[in-house]
Amino acid sequence: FRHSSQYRFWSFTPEQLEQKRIRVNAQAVQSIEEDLRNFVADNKTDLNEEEIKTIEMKAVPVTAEEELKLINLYAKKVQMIAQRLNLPTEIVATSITFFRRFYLENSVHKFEPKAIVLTTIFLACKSDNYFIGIDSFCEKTRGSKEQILKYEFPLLESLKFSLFNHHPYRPLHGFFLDIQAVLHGKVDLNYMGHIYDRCKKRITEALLTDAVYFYSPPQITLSVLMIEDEALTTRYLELKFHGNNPDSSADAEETISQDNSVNISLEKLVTLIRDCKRIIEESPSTSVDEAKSIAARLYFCQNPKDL
Amino acid sequence: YTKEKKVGEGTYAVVYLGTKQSTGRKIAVKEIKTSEFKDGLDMSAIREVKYLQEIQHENVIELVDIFLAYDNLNLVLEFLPSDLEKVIKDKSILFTPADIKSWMLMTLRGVHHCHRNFILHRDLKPNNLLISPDGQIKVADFGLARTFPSAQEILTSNVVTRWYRAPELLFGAKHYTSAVDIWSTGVIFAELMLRIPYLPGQTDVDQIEVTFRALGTPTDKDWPDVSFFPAYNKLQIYPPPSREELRRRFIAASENALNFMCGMLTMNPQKRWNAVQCLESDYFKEAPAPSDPSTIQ
Amino acid sequence: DVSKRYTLEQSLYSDPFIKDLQERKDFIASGFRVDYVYERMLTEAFM
Repeated sequence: FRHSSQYRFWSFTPEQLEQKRIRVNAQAVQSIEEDLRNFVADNKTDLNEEEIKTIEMKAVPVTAEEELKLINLYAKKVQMIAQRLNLPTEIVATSITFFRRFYLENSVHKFEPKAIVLTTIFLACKSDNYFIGIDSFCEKTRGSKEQILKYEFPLLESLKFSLFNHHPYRPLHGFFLDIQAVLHGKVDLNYMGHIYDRCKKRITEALLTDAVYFYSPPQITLSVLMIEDEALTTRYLELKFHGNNPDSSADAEETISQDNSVNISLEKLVTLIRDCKRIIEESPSTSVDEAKSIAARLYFCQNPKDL
Repeated sequence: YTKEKKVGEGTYAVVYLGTKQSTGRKIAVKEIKTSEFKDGLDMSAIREVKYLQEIQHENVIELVDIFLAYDNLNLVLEFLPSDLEKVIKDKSILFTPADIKSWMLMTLRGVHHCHRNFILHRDLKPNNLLISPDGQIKVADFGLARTFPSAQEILTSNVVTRWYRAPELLFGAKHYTSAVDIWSTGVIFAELMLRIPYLPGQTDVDQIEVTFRALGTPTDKDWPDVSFFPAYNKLQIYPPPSREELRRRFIAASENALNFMCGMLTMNPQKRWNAVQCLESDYFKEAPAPSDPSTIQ
Repeated sequence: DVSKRYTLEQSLYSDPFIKDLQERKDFIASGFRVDYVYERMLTEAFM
């Protein structure tokens, strides 16, 4: 995983991530404010006092926090549209991933989210071997061919050309198998099947949170398993680490692999999983009204003349 | 980066030789044509970018950088002046069984690295095995690569250049595995020993004929359910070659070399050797040892 | 790092979906192998 572009380019600490968003927003706000000043200066003669006041009141750039609210709302739209197209789970996940990463490198002031949504899904299909020709894609989504293709390069560049994604679904399948081995005979397979389906849905929700930048896919999977069945997951991890001798000390540096080359401490892992679980459960939500007011300000920043 | 000399042009890209200004390093710039593909960026370019970004290995071509310029996507790749096809064809170049062993070892290391990252190459052939100035073999051209499929996924069988195409692909299989890359590697090994193409079919249909005439027509006995493929019914039945025939055909090959080749050219993909079995085979443990790549002329 | 961080215990897995594919002629003839699927999933889980 550490060799993957996902780890090398797209993993951050919470502080780094916040700084990144603040920096991207600040750059955009600075240039927007300059444009607005120039607009007012260039149109001094045409604008009366009241109009200038209106511009100052309504064409107000949005903050990094407000940007994130809008991005989160549109990320859900990406998920919805991709699911409505009956795309495989992994491709829905890649679409969401591409969309959210794009806005780690770009501000909504510069690229209106609505314009990027379809391009992220189109590129995700191409990248994950589910090619849909642009004409049929536009037919299904009623999108504009020019607009979708126009943003393909900016999207690819903002993604730092990293298209390969490790989503938490395969780890879920892997743990589904390993749980059967470690808890052999102690788990009901039908029940496991239900857990599996619920976890798949929960993983897609998790991809809408910042957990994807702070944790590796398997860690996210274990957090989702912990949400869906804490007892099962805890039991599995205990046995995984301590085998059947429960008296071995929980905090000892336990080895998870035969050749003792890798030391992972159960206690550290469980703490990490719980932290990740909290982020996933906090999944962000933005009200439509709030989004509308943010979008309005964005629009007026781009089009002060309309004001 | 500079683009100094155009050295090649394909369907979706033009390749230039150039230099990285800051270090003076020789590089190749693969400029992707964007106008040719009405659906935006070409699928081959997307695949090259996607998989080369993930693979860092001595025996896989290095993606040095990527940039957009004048609406063209440019892949900056390490400079690799030669390839195995050129070596095989150039009869003035003499090479030894130790050289062949070295090339096979490096090729299989590169293929193994792709497979353990769950990436199928799907176009292995001599001119996609490039040679660096210090003699290293580098697997290149990931324009047909893809990740191992999810279980229910259907794959196209129209991959791999015909002469190197595995029998399951010739039959139109939709759920094939990394075994198709191993077959290609086996055919390349045969070609290195013969110095002529081993299974040169003129058409896709002829390729089936040529393959089974040389290696025998598979049956349900050695390849369960092979008769399930629709194309199977019209087949000419050929017996597999005897060991003696193989010895005569590959006169310079040791017993282990023949086992190695037969392991890679096993008809049944489920039984075909995988990259680890190839790398751990006796062929690489017996004399002659693989040549030091930097000494191979 | 070539050490696998898991043990493949195929006999202990009940995976009806994968097991079903293993019986299908088009999968068998194509070279489909259940252990390749399991290896991939376990590698992704323990990476």
